[in-house]
Amino acid sequence: MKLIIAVVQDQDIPLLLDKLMDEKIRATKLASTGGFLRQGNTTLLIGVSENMVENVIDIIRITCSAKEQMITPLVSDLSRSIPDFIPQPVQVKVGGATIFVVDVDRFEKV
Amino acid sequence: MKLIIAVVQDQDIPLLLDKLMDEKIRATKLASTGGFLRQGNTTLLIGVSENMVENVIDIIRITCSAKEQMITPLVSDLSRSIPDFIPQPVQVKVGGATIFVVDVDRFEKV
Amino acid sequence: MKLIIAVVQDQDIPLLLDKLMDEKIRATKLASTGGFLRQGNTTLLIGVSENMVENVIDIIRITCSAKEQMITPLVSDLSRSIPDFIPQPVQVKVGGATIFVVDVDRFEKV
Ligand SMILES: Nc1ncnc2c1ncn2[C@@H]1O[C@@H]2COP(=O)(O)O[C@H]3[C@@H](O)[C@H](n4cnc5c(N)ncnc54)O[C@@H]3COP(=O)(O)O[C@H]2[C@H]1O
Ligand SMILES: Nc1ncnc2c1ncn2[C@@H]1O[C@@H]2COP(=O)(O)O[C@H]3[C@@H](O)[C@H](n4cnc5c(N)ncnc54)O[C@@H]3COP(=O)(O)O[C@H]2[C@H]1O
Ligand SMILES: Nc1ncnc2c1ncn2[C@@H]1O[C@@H]2COP(=O)(O)O[C@H]3[C@@H](O)[C@H](n4cnc5c(N)ncnc54)O[C@@H]3COP(=O)(O)O[C@H]2[C@H]1O
Repeated sequence: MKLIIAVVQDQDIPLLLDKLMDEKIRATKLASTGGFLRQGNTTLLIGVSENMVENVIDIIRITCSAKEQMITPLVSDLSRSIPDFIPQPVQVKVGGATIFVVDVDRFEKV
Repeated sequence: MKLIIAVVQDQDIPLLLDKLMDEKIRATKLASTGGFLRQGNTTLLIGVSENMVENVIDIIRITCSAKEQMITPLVSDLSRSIPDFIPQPVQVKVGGATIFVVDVDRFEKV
Repeated sequence: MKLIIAVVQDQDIPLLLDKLMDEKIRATKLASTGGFLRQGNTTLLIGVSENMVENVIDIIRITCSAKEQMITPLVSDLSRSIPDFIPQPVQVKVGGATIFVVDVDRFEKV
C-alpha cells in the first residue's frame, strides 16, 4: 500500500476526481494554500496498492496541465515592513501537480 | 514513531477525540471531503510511539461504526454533461474509518 | 526526498512562510485544529531533499517559540454529560511546533 499526496490546482479537481472515481480509485480532498503565492489549491490523499501508483500518476499528469503566469506574490507585513519594499511580479509555472508517494506500513478499514 | 492518518466520519469525531485525549494520545484534525460522495469528513493526524498503534486502531474501531446507506453521488458537470446522464443511487457502506500508518523517520518538538 | 509535516501555531505562520520562501523552500499550508484545545492551528507540508531537513527544522525552531498558558480544554457533550463535571483549567505549553519527517519513495512534478 502506498499513500499518494498530490498538491493540485483547484480548477483541475472536478475532472481529476471524476477520472479517479471512474477507475474505482479512492481519494480524500483537503483544502490547502500555496506557501509562495498564498492562493488556494487542493491536496489529495490517495491510498492505492503499489501496482496502481503508476496509473494514478498518469491520470494526474493527463488531467493537470502546467502553464506560465506573471504573478505578484503576497508577502506578510511581518518581515517586509521596509517602506520601499515593492514585491516584484515573477513569472511562475503554475498548474501541474506536485506528487509525493509515501510507503504505508499498515492499512485498515474498520 | 508512527504517524496514523485516519479518515473518519464527522459525527464520530467528538467521541473519538475525547477517548484519545483521555488516553493522553495527541491528535490534529483536518477538515476533508470524500472523493466519491463529495461530502465532508475528517482526517486525523495522530503521532504515536510504535507500541501504541494497536491501541489507537482499537479506539477508532470501537468509536467509528460502519453502516449501509443509499446515496446518489454528486458528479461534476465537466465530464458528465451528456443530457440523459442520470446518476444512479448506489448502496455504500459509510461510516467506519480508513486508516493509514506511515513510518516517521524523525520526530521533533521545538 | 523527505516530507516534513509540521503542526505550528497560526501566529507563527506569516514569518515562518516568509523565511522558508526566502530560502526557496516550497511549502503547502493546511488549516487544522488541535485535538485537545480544539483551537485552530496550521499544518505545513514541506517536501525537501534529505540534506535540507536540518535547515528546515532550524528555521521552524527559530521562528516558533513555545510559551506556558493556563487553558480550560473544551470537552464535547457526548461523553461528559455528568452534571457535576467541571473541566479544570490546565497549564499547557502552547506554541512551538510538532514536526514529523517521513520518507518519500517517489517525488514527481507533472
Ligand atoms: N520560494 C519560492 N521562490 C520562487 N518561486 C517559488 C517559490 N515557491 C514556489 N514558487 C513557484 O510558485 C509556484 C506556486 O507556489 P505555491 O507555494 O503558491 O504553491 C505550491 C505548493 O502549494 C505546492 N508545492 C510545490 N512544491 C512543494 C514542496 N516541495 N513541498 C510542499 N508543497 C509544494 O504546489 C504548489 C505549486 O507548486 P509549483 O512548483 O507548481 O509552482 C510554484 C513555483 O513555481
Ligand atoms: N484508499 C483511500 N484513499 C484515500 N481516501 C480514502 C480511501 N478509502 C477511503 N477513503 C476516504 O474515506 C471515506 C470513506 O470511505 P469508505 O471506503 O468507508 O466508503 C466509500 C466507499 O464505500 C464508496 N466509494 C468510494 N469511492 C468509490 C468509487 N470510486 N466507486 C464506488 N464506490 C466508492 O463510497 C464511500 C464514500 O467514499 P468517499 O470517497 O466519499 O469518502 C471516503 C474517502 O474520503
Ligand atoms: N503526537 C501528535 N500527533 C498529532 N498532533 C500533535 C501531536 N503532538 C502535538 N500535536 C499537535 O500540535 C499541537 C500543539 O501540541 P503541544 O504538544 O505543543 O501542546 C499540547 C500539549 O501541551 C497539551 N495536550 C495535548 N493533548 C493533551 C492531552 N491528551 N492531555 C493533556 N495535555 C495535552 O495541550 C497542547 C495543545 O494540544 P492540541 O491537541 O490542542 O494541539 C496540538 C496538536 O494539534
